[in-house]
Amino acid sequence: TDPCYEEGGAPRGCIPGLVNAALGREVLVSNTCGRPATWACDSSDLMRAHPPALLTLAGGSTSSVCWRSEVLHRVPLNVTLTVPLGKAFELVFVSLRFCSAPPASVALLKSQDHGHSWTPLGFFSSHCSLDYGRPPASSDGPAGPGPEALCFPAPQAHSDGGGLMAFSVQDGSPPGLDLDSSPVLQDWLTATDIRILLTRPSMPGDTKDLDAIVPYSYSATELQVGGRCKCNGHASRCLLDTQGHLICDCRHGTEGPDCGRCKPFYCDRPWQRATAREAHACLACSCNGHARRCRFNMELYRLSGRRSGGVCLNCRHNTAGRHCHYCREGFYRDPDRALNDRRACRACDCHPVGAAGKTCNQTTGQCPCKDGVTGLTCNRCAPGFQQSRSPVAPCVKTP
Amino acid sequence: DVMPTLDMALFDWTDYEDLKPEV
Repeated sequence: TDPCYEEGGAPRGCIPGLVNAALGREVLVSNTCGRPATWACDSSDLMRAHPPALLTLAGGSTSSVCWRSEVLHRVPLNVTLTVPLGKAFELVFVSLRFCSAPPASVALLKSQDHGHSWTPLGFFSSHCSLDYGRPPASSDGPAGPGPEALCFPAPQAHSDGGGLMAFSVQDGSPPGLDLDSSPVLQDWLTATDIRILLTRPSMPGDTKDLDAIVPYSYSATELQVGGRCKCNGHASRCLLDTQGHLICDCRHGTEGPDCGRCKPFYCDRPWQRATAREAHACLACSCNGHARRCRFNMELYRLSGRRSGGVCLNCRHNTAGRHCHYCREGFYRDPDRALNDRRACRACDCHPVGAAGKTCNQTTGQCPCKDGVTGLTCNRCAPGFQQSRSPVAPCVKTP
Repeated sequence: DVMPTLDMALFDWTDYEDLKPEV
């Protein structure tokens, strides 16, 4: 069964399952130890390498094999971890496990345009004002009407020496926002890339004095980006296309990497995101099988009471009209054939002499006859008339 | 009674050559 359709075939909103979107993805890291090799880290030696691939390995990693930065001696000590997710996801959480003492200051950012621009999701710091110029987050969440990047306490060091940075997108979002009805929340959750900035190591006594920093390196593993492949409610799964790009397996007459538009012939009403209550499927234009293309007309859609705005293009089989529902000039509807029959429209075939024109009644097929002429195609003299020799007046009254 | 169809051969096109349909 297809989760995007009811048993009876009616469309319903559907979403892909929750996954770790970072799993197996390449992590771009600004700094990794081992080049040149040191006693503790050698990127050319598998046993002593600590590459960023260890951050997103399937099945996780262990603290003995973590990504590690170089040993840093001077400020700024920024190290950047960037994970391109391959396509838009709707985030649920982001977490990173540190293999050594967690940093005292971390910024979490997202991109919605594959890394061209970045916006903050949240900050973690023991000194929010000093590091990020903003107050520590209140326990009530954001005060504003929409989501915002708040500054949370820095990750705590665990007894084993490591620590966990965990961010839930709900942490930055005011309670009560409904994903179906809030474009602001939809925007807040959407990301194509995640970036983690490690900006300050934790020091003994948590000093604010950057000059006091002693040699330090960052070390982490298990970078998880929990989220759902973003398909706008029109797909229940994502797949790899022939070029290896992750795309939604779109239903409901939609297409695009995120099912973000209607398929070419499915433009009888505007594209909309599906909700839990309404699938908002894209509808095929009604062209009675005589056209392969159509376009959307907003004015017609409004005039129809927001029910139908599709206009068929290039009606074939001698049909015409918005829905290819009548016959073009010079043709008439064959009452014995269905409207979607290829031969639903017959040529008028008006008699070249008996008819006064070539265009017949599109419903009855009756050609316009000259005086004294009768018949559907005007090919006979009417009772009381007989054929003359004049093509201008082919039938004259019988003497 | 069904009248016979118009017989094209009976028409005299002498003065109406420009109206004569192509057959």
